[in-house]
Amino acid sequence: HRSPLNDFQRLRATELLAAPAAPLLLLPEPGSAEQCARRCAASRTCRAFHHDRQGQLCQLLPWTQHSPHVQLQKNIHYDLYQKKDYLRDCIVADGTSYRGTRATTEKGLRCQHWQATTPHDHRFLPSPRNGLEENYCRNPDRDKRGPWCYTVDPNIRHQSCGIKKCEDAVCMTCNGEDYRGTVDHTESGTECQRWDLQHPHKHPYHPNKYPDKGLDDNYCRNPDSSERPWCYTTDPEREREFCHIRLCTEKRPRTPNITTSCFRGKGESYRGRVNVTVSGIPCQRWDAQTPHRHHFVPEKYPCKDLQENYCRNPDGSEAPWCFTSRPTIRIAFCFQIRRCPDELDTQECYHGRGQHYHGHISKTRKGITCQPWAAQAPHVPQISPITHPEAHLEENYCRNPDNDSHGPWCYTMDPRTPFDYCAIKPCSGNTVPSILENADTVAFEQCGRRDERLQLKGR
Amino acid sequence: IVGGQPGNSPWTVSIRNRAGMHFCGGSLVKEQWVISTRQCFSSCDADLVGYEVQLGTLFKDPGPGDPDQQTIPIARIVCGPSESQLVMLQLARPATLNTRVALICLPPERYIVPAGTLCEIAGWGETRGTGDGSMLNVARLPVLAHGECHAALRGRLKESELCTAPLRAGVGACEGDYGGPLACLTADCWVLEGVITPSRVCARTDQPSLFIRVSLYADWIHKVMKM
Repeated sequence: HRSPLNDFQRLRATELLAAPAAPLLLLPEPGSAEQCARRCAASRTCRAFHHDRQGQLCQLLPWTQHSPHVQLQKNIHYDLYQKKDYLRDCIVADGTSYRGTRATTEKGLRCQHWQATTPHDHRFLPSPRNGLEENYCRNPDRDKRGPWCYTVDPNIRHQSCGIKKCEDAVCMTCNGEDYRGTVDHTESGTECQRWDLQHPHKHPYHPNKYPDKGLDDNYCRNPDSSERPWCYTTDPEREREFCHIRLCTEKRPRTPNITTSCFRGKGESYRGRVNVTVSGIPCQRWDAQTPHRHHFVPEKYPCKDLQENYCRNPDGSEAPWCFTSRPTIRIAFCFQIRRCPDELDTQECYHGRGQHYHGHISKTRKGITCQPWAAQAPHVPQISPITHPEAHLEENYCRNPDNDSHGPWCYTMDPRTPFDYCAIKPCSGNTVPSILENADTVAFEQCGRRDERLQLKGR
Repeated sequence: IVGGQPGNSPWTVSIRNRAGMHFCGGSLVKEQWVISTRQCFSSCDADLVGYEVQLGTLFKDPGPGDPDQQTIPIARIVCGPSESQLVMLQLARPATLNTRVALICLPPERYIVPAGTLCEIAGWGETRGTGDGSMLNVARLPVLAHGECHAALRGRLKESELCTAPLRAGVGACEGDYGGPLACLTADCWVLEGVITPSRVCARTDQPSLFIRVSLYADWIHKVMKM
């Protein structure tokens, strides 16, 4: 039930560009990514392939990004799959499959080319199949110590290269939510299923849906704040299993930007003592399993500060939360904790609505640089020096040409934010009166109407 | 919603995270725009890939066969003026309007809804045992005059807030309702006068409930949709 893609590392929207001198011998062929992988695995020369997702075409390649005169380039039409063995700088098992480019021994001696028989004559000569390339470390005789090479030192025939095991190469901190190493087997040795495949196990953790969880290929990851990295397995009988990843031994990283009286972002760094829900229900202690059983045991989550029954966010939810002491309500967000202000301090203020502000502030309240009023990118403006000549729309200074009641604003240089208000506050005592007290003068169109019968039925 | 009952509120939407879990409410003000509260979102430039709104059904977690259910991904979040605590969510595609999905009206700029106007709140949040938490619940609340509320809150009422009168029976919004609407009937139309934001206690009987006064930000809302 393993997919042939398991042997490949995927780079999205990327292509390999080889020097012009190396013509591509094979033409693109139709096929899914898995079919391409199968063809590449069967080919003696193929080390990678482009997969055109739209056209369902694949182009087998005899090189990888580590090959000389080859470079990576962005290309939204292709996904690049390269054989993991050629990319890894660590070894799996005894390293016989290692195809990296390390060419020095653990003592720093340069390796002798396999093709050469001096200074050391030997019988391990390169062939199209055995991977004995250049003077790269290899393990043609299954040496338990891993890849080795003959050395260029006449006095030292051969030496181990000291390449780390993948499971030791990258360590993890806390519960490994940030682990981005390349371990792809579980602690029992079962191979992991790719995250971008739904077989043999269907699952909700689509890489596109969780772009920030690093769900690459079939590497062990921790997208759901389990106690350590895990993966779905290629064994149909076993859906998922933890992986064995070394915990970093150096001092545990300090939680950045701890707050106690408010929370920032998702509140993962909140360390305050609020311990009730918005509706006043006391929270359950984290070290208790009643009334609600759970897996967030404080000892297993040392970085999350799951003390007492304080609101915390150990799993990347929308805000600090807790299990409640009421059996019928399992969890509740502690939204009553104030959000920390996340806007720039302001040096200047404006009067009224700021229509006459002519200062030089040119940043939004979030600190984004303003787009020049006369520019057409990243946003095509509806208001410009041409449409509003009298509004002093100079450079990219904050202005209020449309009499916005919330003060000076600007188009922004952030492509995702057409406009925003500026880091300028109203001068104190500056309120705009509210108007329109009687309803007679109000009229509405195409909104606010519903089938009142449905309301009465309530079913 | 505490003290409400199942009802129809075709502009109320359920906002769901990547795990498909309902965590806040919102109001459909245009086919492709929903208004909710800043408190529900981690930041103004949050990556909302995988977040969705669910419309057109009375059920919090409808079965796959619910014919009227619409689930639409959220494409973008836009934060309101600083003190507004409002956000606008642009949907990846327009909602289809029908008897189950309708737009709520926006109030005129800086309109003050008269005291005693009939209003209602709606949501799939915590009912504290007073209703069916799996259904959309609606509760009626009367608007409290600004001055009266200001006095009841000992001068702590902001201009950007509006109040409803406390009811002895304990009626009000609770967890999971935040971002949802306070809709008031004006000129035979339901108008989004307030947005539910978290308060220290649900459905208090001794203090008015506070909502963000949408009319104060009507110009910003129109500007965002126009820009």
